[in-house]
Amino acid sequence: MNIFRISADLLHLASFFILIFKMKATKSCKGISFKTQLMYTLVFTCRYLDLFHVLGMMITFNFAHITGLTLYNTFMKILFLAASYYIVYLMRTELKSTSDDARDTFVLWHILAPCAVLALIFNAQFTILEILWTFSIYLEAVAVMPQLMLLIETGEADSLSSHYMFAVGGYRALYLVNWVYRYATEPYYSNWIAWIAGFVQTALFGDFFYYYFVKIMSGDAALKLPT
Amino acid sequence: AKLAEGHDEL
Repeated sequence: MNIFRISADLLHLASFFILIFKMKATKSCKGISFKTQLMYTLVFTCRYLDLFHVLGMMITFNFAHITGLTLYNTFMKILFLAASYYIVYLMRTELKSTSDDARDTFVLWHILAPCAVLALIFNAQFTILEILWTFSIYLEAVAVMPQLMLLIETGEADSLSSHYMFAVGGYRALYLVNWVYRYATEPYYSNWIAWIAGFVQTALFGDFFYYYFVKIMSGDAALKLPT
Repeated sequence: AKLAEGHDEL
């Protein structure tokens, strides 16, 4: 565990809290893409199925392979799952009337189908768990596309929404640094699937980061895209 | 050390 990895995870965790805080404080999920949030629940569900493996080891008192890192990962995985499901739940119950569904027009099959096909072809091992993990990595990389499309459609984002997007995008950028660090310091460490997907994911945020920093530098509350 | 999970990152 290095400083880049832990910072990335904390930034990711912060993104959930920012979004939940925004929704609770303003009683609105305006400007937030339900489709992107739904994809994140699918991403975490497919990726963290190994929680059952850890749970299985715990209830059989088989602690031999459970390390501090396992406990940390398990704790964070449960938090990420709970937070993403809670966000989707909020957007479909008490905040449904404020949801930007009419403008959230991205067709999810356009990312779901290619990610599923790629996961079946390019994976480290042809097992159900590994294919679902790979699918989640590919899907996460592009899951922000409905959110970016909604942002372009709207032309601007309020302060908390833009901080949220910065946290979500920034976390993967920090993971890129973490991978470089690990590659340099750990023997035999490589994971091309995560690296390429992580690079694509970060690149998709490129424009957004630019406008976010312009906003921060100019001291504006809202992020505005050029018309 | 063998990890409890398949992958050691989130």
